[in-house]
Amino acid sequence: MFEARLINSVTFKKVLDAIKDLLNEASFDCSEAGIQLQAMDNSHVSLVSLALRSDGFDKYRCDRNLTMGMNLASMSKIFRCSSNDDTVTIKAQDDADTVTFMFESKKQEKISDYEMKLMNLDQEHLGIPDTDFSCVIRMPAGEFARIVRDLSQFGESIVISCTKEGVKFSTSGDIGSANVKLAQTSSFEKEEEAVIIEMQEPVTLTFACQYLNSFTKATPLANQVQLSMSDNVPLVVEYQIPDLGHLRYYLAPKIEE
Amino acid sequence: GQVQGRLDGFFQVL
Repeated sequence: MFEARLINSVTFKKVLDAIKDLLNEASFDCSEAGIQLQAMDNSHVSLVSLALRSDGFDKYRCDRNLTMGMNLASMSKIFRCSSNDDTVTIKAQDDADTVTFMFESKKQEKISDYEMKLMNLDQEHLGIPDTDFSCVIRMPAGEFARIVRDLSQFGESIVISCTKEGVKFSTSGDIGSANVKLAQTSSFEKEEEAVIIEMQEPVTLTFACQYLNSFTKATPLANQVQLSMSDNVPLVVEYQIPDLGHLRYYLAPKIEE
Repeated sequence: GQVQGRLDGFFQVL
């Protein structure tokens, strides 16, 4: 028996919005520790890694490890039937071929349930090595989304260049070029407004706008985003989901032909 | 020019 209850359905809606650009379907691996999802997009350029800790749920029970393959568009349809502040309970029997989502309104006057067929997805599990990154940048998630959106108008790629002075986002295209420089904040009123750079060595890498834009769909989940970079390894873009877990995206850099 | 890299090879298949 698997049962996971989350007080506000909106959190799950935000998670779905953040991954459905990149993935059509995905396996949700459920264990006592929580729910994990790890999948590459079809072109194997990016990887989504989601972890929701069991202690972040209002109620969580997982008697046996369970992998549920789900179509994310179908899941989104179901979650669109819930109100943001509905409590959601995800339920499945051991070895079941369906999963049930139950939504309860705050006053309990409306209870709805939706049963969805599970899919048999043959997804491979990947071991992600621990990397000591040359540069780790923390910045407001909204600012990162804004920069990616702004620069995407001008080119297909964004060069991210990190030094101890700050981080620079650059692009160029048919109409010209654009640069946005962010300095490390020396003082800030709120922690979520800070730009913090931990640099061992300067790094400059180029990434496709299309994927960076997809990653910023996670912006509603977190105030801050963390970018981790080293030469010749994938960029990690991480959003911490408060009290619940994290959503990480990995993106292969563009390389010289 | 630059081409898009792939993730294959960065991660080990378990």
